[in-house]
Amino acid sequence: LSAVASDFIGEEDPLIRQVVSDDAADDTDDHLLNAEHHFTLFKSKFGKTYATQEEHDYRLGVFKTNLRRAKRHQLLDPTAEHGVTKFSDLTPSEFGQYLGLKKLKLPADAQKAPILPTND
Amino acid sequence: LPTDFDWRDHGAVTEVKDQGSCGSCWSFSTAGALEGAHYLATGELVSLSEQQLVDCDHECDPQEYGACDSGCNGGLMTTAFEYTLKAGGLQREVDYPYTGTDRGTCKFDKTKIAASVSNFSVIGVDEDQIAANLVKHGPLAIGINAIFMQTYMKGVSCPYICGKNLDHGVVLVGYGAAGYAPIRFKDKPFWIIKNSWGANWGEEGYYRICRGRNVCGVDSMVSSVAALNIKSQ
Repeated sequence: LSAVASDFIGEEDPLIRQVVSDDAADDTDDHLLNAEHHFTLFKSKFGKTYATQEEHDYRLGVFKTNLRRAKRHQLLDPTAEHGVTKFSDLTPSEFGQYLGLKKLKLPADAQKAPILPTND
Repeated sequence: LPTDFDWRDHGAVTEVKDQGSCGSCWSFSTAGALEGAHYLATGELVSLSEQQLVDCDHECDPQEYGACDSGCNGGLMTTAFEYTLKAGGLQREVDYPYTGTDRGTCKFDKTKIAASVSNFSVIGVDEDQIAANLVKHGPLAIGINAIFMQTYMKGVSCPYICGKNLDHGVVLVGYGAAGYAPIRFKDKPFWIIKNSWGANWGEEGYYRICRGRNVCGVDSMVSSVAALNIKSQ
């Protein structure tokens, strides 16, 4: 968990490196093809288009990073399903534009709700 | 308290909306809670205008200099309730439609108020009290840490590790005793949360997160609102 949790402080998580074997190259290729395949599905599902080839390639890179992020979220949150969503081509800071909650210092004048009965 | 409760079953929740790439979640959380309160007060379900809050609400938090509601740059539900109380209420969505930007001027028309706030309260970090206020006062405006929501697809989210710093505002509409989680073969009691990222995100726009330990700060910023019994003009 600590390895995975380090993702949350922006380091490359020091997951145990896979033992290099002669089919390592194939794994990498599979992963690459897989990511490209997922990206194609993602673009058609969410109607994504990019103005230039550079933008497209950049977004593919962001998408791959988010695939890994989804994998880590799945590890940390196994009772939900994580994967490709409409936000999978956004960097974390771009994703922040879909939020918008300011920090709250509870206003002193905010009325506290009276305690309600919770039995019967 | 009922073991399961969902305001969608009682007609108090409007359709899932989409804030787009504008940091206006606070206005959707505010409008969603007031829609429910207005329904409880009048029996009519009206979709209310978030754009009025984005354009017109610049109410500030008295405790924090400079912490004012500011359109796509963020806001707070409690200060938005304060604005709505002072302004007299919110217009309908159809009369003041959402544009997803904050470059427009305020076009609030007092003669077209559809729902008004009579008062609002803040609820402590007590899950029974949150559930009781939900059942009694309708959908609640809540804050949450959205870090796991970017990749969420479905199921009951219950991360082992999740920050409690809040960065997203959503609407708590119900709760369930247990949602079967195939991966862990465990039942997880959960909150049902209405999000504002469109129906093509999550479970048709909704998010379920486990109850019990303030996961992702979900219990730490909860407010309820009561509406005046006025029919929309």
